[in-house]
Amino acid sequence: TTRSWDFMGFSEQVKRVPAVESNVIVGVLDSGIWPESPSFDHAGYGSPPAKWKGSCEVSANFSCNNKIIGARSYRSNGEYPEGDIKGPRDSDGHGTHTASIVAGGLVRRASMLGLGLGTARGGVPSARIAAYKVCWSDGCSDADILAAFDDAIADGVDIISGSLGGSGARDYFNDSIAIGSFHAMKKGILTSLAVGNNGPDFTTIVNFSPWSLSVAASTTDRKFETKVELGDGREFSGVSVNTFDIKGKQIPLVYAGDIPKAPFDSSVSRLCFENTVDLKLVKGKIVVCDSLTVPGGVVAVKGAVGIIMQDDSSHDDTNSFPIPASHLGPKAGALVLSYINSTNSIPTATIKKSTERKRKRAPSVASFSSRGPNPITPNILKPDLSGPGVEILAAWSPVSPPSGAEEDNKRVLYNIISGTSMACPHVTAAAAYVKSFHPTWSPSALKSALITTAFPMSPKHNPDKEFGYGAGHINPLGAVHPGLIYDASEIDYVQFLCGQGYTTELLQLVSEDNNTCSSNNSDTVFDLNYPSFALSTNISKPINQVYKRTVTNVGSKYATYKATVINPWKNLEIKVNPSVLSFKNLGEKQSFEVTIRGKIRKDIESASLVWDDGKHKVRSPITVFIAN
Amino acid sequence: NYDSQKTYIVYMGSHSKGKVSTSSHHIRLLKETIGSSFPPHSLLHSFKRSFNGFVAKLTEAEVKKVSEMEGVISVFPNGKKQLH
Repeated sequence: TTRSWDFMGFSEQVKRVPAVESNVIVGVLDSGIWPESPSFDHAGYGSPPAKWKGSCEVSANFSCNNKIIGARSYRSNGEYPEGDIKGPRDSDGHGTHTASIVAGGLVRRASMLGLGLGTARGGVPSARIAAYKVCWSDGCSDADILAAFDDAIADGVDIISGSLGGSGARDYFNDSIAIGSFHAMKKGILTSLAVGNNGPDFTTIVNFSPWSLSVAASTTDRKFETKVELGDGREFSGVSVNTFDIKGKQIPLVYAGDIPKAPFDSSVSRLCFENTVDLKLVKGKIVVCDSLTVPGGVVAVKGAVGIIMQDDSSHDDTNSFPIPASHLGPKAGALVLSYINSTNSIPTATIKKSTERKRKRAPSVASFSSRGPNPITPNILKPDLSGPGVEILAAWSPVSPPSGAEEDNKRVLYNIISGTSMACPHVTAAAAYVKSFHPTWSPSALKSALITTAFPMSPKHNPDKEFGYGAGHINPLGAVHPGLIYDASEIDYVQFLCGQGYTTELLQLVSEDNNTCSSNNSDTVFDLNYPSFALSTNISKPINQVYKRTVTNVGSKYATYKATVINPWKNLEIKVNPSVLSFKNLGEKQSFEVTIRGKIRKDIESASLVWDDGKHKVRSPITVFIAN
Repeated sequence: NYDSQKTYIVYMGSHSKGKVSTSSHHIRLLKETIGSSFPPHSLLHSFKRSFNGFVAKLTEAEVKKVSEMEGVISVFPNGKKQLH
């Protein structure tokens, strides 16, 4: 966060409503929290808001304060994994990281052992945190997640942040997070969720219910570069988060492919799988491996001084390691191997401490960020939008190795990690920030504000287009003034579910209203008042699809909005009727239809609808794509 | 055969007309559906505050019976999710 908020123009000096922001309670479902972190210093915070009905699981070594006003842990089976701390204290670091991204206070000169130096801060630093520990070292059980939602909703939180998810798609009411976030929505609480780290394959998104906000991860303009200098003086730029400084010392270099351990040969040992490399020959050396390993993977070269990994995998999935490490691309990697094979003296290299560099073409979607389309309801665009999730510096638990590897002896108060887990709390904070200006807005109104004001992202540099970034990158300042919002109520979601095959009887149990399904036609999806437009179609099928939408005026009392369709595809005709909406009151609602006709010619064809009154640009992505 | 039990989530939607369902209510429902031999300790947790449902250890045959119980929306295994 020492860069991420500034990157999106959300400086320390942005306008705030402190009295309201300090009443915002963010519920964080994660691995707990480290209350002594400087990010959670409660000096200057008043008593918890009167609406707070939650509790703190106090113990001899854990208590809450005026910043962390609630903390509970959930372990329904009562059996605790070895090494985990019972209670809400975060023995992992992840929950502390995400909570501080949302609502950590300002901490000057924060860094990870010198890297990423700056002011660490949450998006809503005055807000209060309620930590719900549902994740342990063996995962996060559905029973515990639901129990935490059950409590958080009743406790009076305003927003829920969930940087967790399953490994595949489940129907809405067979998924604990979709169920929990539905009941949160019913009570006016927005749930912001990470989409998962299974990209870049399509349909890997795991949190996609239309009543929640699904967040993808993207880069900021800061990156960490880790240089490797060979004994002959040549230098190559790699990536990693390397806090080690070996002061330029040249260390003997060995290629893992040259030191296989029987029965394996070079073709296996070169990839540095565990037990395939002769550990006697790595001692005191830097080992070159032909693959990118996870931090714990350095056990394969146990005893080595450092590791140089080289392959063509993405350079945005960076990690810190228990030993000095750098990840080179294949060209640089080939030159390193050629040097090892050709030098007349003992090959040597050094791995330098990482330095900050400006990343060009930011933001772009992280390779690891899960992609749409929505696996259950393809005609609802998911993810909704993206936020910073690459190399984010935020608070950490000082008992947990920053790389996650057991072999890592470092202990830090701030750690740099990547994931949609990090993107999600940025968006949660942006939603909380908007809510501090508009406390009465519904979850869908907050969603709409964030989606329609998102900074557009480049389809050229992000070939998966909306399936990578949704509407684009969050713009917290812009989202305060969206002009128009696409609102939706519980009843609207129930009507949507009718079309998804749920019966009236079942939906009456869910919504406790006497709503009936007026239509069980799957086309109800096109009438859900969603702030984006998606159409899954067939290449040979002529398209003729109508979407019904209603917008609410939240900008200027008197305003005339004109619709502009940005559509680069001649094969698709997109019409808006009416194309002009005139408002005479705030809160006034007006309806319109979008019709898409034609035939699809490419896998994904993107367009957008912009309502413009000269002051606000209310932008909705339109994505037409080939099913499967 | 309680050796073959697994933990399941039984989701029952909202609390009916604001009435909170208690653990004893859920045990009563389970006994009515599965049989009076259902051991109360197999009910691991009841969701009481914001929505209706419970977590219980059930056999596959019991899952089938509970799925058909009035007021049940879904029954699914208590799986594991991961941090992202």
